[in-house]
Parts: sequence; structure tokens; C-alpha cells
Amino acid sequence: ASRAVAATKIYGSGETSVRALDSVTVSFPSGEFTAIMGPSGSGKSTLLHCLAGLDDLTSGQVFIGDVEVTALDEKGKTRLRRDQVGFIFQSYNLVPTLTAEENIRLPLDLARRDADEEWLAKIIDIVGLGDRLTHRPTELSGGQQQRVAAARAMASKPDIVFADEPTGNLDSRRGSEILEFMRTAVKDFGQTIVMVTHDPISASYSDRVVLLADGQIVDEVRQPTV
Amino acid sequence: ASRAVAATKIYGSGETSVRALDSVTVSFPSGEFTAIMGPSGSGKSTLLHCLAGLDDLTSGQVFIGDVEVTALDEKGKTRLRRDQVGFIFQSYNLVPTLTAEENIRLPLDLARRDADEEWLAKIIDIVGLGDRLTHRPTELSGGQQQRVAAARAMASKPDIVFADEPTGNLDSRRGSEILEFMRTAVKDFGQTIVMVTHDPISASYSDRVVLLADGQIVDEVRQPTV
Ligand SMILES: Nc1ncnc2c1ncn2[C@@H]1O[C@H](COP(=O)(O)OP(=O)(O)OP(=O)(O)O)[C@@H](O)[C@H]1O
Ligand SMILES: Nc1ncnc2c1ncn2[C@@H]1O[C@H](COP(=O)(O)OP(=O)(O)OP(=O)(O)O)[C@@H](O)[C@H]1O
Ligand SMILES: [Mg+2]
Ligand SMILES: [Mg+2]
Repeated sequence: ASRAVAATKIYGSGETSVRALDSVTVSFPSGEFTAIMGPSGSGKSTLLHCLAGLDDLTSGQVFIGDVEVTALDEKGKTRLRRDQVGFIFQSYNLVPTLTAEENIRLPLDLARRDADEEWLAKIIDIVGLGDRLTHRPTELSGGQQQRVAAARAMASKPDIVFADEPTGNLDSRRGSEILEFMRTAVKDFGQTIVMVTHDPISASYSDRVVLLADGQIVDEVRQPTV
Repeated sequence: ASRAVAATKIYGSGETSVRALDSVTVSFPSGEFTAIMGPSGSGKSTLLHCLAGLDDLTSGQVFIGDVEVTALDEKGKTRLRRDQVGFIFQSYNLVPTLTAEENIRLPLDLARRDADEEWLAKIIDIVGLGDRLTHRPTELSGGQQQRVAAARAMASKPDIVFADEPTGNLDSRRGSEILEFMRTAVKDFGQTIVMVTHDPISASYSDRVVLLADGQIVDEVRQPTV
């Protein structure tokens, strides 16, 4: 589970300051698949980064489970993310010098945890990267890079996965296979998923949609249908 | 106008070689808006890069207007792109040290051409970046960066625009405004646009859709409707 309490994030100061998050209070219950939608620039990526402790709030609090992320130091946040969080970045953030497979296994290596090889094989199969595993990011298509990022986030079977527009560069068949897998991970393994998306069809895989505009939560829809 | 004749592109060699384009012959008539669709990894970005002379073919030819791109040297290709081509990259390729506005004006500066200030103001208005112009890419949201890339490609009013998934990170309203503007540029100014997209709704703005799979053209649809 994860939640934000009166979370505010202001970039810059004075005349050019941007209120990216404006006193956002929202919770993402354990074992639920929540989608976050809203216009470009409305604060979705900022919210996700702050929830995962990748960015600091100007004021307010963020929790993962019972741990107050905003009260941890850098070391504490790094350890928390390593042990409990998977993150799919909007711009992937793959390591250019590692192969696709090395990128996917990286969270396990960093946490010095053994891979659940069966789980890993399943993820790699779902994202359909079989024959591209030995290639580096520059030798992969945009959608293949996005799939590496998705597989990496799921590799260590984290308690919570934050996904920033995970299907934006995928054709609808690939995208739905990955979303279906995420839905299964939530229903069968109790994983918590918080996914930012612009696509209403992707959002329909979630249990609930939260709508953001100008850094504020403006609406919520339970069990959306398309 | 642009066309490819028996265009083949093979990455690597031997056992690990990838036939990204397999004898592709296709033309993109002047003053038309053509969409290219196909599964992730099917060769769409490769085709676009080869059409613009950003990447070399293994065999076959590519033309922009009557000029055979594949027969030019690096200097010739650079000059051709500078004077006639706009390109929206799947990963944007913005200059991190320049502001949004400087990035948008870059093609004009490189071509030492005066901006059509009215056209530029119109583009900036359509892509909705008004208050973010003085910010650098790292201070922009994913969708805002994509919009800077789109504005930059249109800034010099090029004869032909190659757009690689230009609306993937945009909400549907923003996306449709940009697509509507592109459609107007084609109808009113005779611009040629070749757009890769995964989204059927985006494809419906085009005059014709070309379908790619495993590096080959497999189908074509005139005036698609959704
Ligand atoms: N430098 C490279 N070396 C080896 N293989 C490459 C290289 N660049 C691309 N490829 C491969 O060529 C194939 C086509 O890539 P391309 O980027 O054209 O696909 P695409 O249709 O644009 O996919 P997407 O929809 O995911 O963006 C892919 O299988 C990709 O892995
Ligand atoms: N480092 C920064 N400095 C200044 N402003 C920033 C910075 N990072 C983000 N912003 C601004 O904060 C606002 C919210 O950005 P954010 O990335 O959260 O939007 P988003 O909802 O994810 O948009 P998109 O759908 O385009 O990805 C935007 O207006 C953006 O320009
Ligand atoms: Mg974002
Ligand atoms: Mg591509």
C-alpha cells in the first residue's frame, strides 16, 4: 500500500515557480490496481516519483506500508525502494552498457536476492523479448526498451509497482498482454500497482481511476469500463 | 514526396543478425498524410530513419523528391535534411542544455533561415507550451518534451515531416489538437507527413495507412475510419 497526505511539490521559486502537486491526499490500497490519468503536465510523474521517494516533497507526507518515506534519509529510501518497490520510468532509464537481460536482473543483483527463475521466465515470456535479451538498449526498438523497463520493475516481485505510462510505445496487443499480466499479479499475488496512463483502454484494466489536473486530485472512478 | 525501393536493412551479421527491413517498396506522395502501423519491433522506426537518410540501407534505394538519398554523402544528406526535412524522434532527442524555445528554433538557426514568426507562434500555441518555453528538457514533463520535439520538427515548415509516434505520451485532447494541426498543414500548405503510430485514433487523421510486420509491408488502407 502507498499513500500521500497533503503532498505539495513546488519547483523553482518566485515568478517562475511551478506548483506541480497541490496538497494531494490519496491512498493506494494493498492488492489493488489503481490508474492515474490527467492532462500532460498535470503532475502525474511528479506524484509517482514522490510516492517512491525518488523526489522530495515541498510539504506533506508519503507512506509505503507503515513507513513514512518522507522521514527517511537517502540511504533509508534507497533500501526501501530496493526491497519493496518496482518502478517503470516514462523514459525507461535503462543502463546503456548492460544487455536487456542484465537490465532486467539488475534489481535482484542490487538487492543481492536470488531470482525466482520461474517468475522471471514468465515475465520475459509475457513481454516477448526472448530473442532480444542479449542486446543493449541502443539495439532495441522503442517498444522493446519499454518492455525491458516493465520486466525489470516486476523482476523482484516487489510489494508495489509504480508504472509511468508503461504501454505508450506498444501496439495494442502487446500492451494488453502486459496489462493482463499486471492484473493477474494483483489478483493472484496481492501485488499493488499504481499506473499512470493516458489511454482509457489501459485504464480499464484497473480497479479504480484517480484523475489529476493542475496538481490536484479532481475525481475518482471505481471499476472503470470502456 | 518520399519513397523507398527494395529497401533492406540488416543489423549485425551471422546468427544474431536482424532483418529490420526486408525489401520494402513504398511511396509517400506529396501533400498526403500517411500513417505507418505495425507491431513493436516490426521496423517502423528503422524505415523512418532510412527514409530521412539518418541510417544507411544494406541494399535498395531511398528518395526525397527526385533526390536519391542513398547516393548522397554525409554532407549532402545533412544539407538535404536541414533544408527539407522535419523529424520527430520516438525518444525526442532534445538538446538538454537549450531551453524549449531554443530547441524549437534550432532547425532555423542551423539552416540560417529567418523564422516565419507567425507560423512559429501558431505552432507554439497549438502544442500548448506557452509558459514552459524558458525551461530546459529536464524541467519538462514527458508529454511537454514530446510537444517540444513536435514543434521543432514543424518550425522550419519543411517539405516533409517524419513523425515517430508523436502523440504516445499525450492525453487525447492534446494529441488530437496536434494531429488536427498536422492535417491542416497537409491540406492547406501541401506539406507531406509520414507518421508512425500505434494508436488507431491517431491513424484516422491520415489519408492512408501502411501496415508493417517483420520488416515487410503487408497491407494498405485508404482513408481509414475508426
Ligand atoms: N542497432 C541495432 N542493432 C541490432 N538490432 C537492432 C538495432 N536497431 C534496431 N534493431 C532491431 O530491429 C528491429 C526493428 O526495430 P525498429 O526500431 O525499427 O522497430 P519499431 O517498429 O519502431 O518498434 P517500436 O514500435 O517498438 O518502436 C527490432 O527487432 C530491433 O530490436
Ligand atoms: N525539474 C523541474 N523544474 C521545473 N518544473 C518542472 C520540473 N519537473 C517537472 N516540472 C513541471 O511540473 C509539472 C508537472 O510535471 P509532471 O512531469 O509531473 O507532469 P505529467 O502529468 O507527468 O505530464 P505528462 O503526461 O506530460 O508526462 C509540469 O508543468 C512540468 O513542466
Ligand atoms: Mg509524466
Ligand atoms: Mg519505433
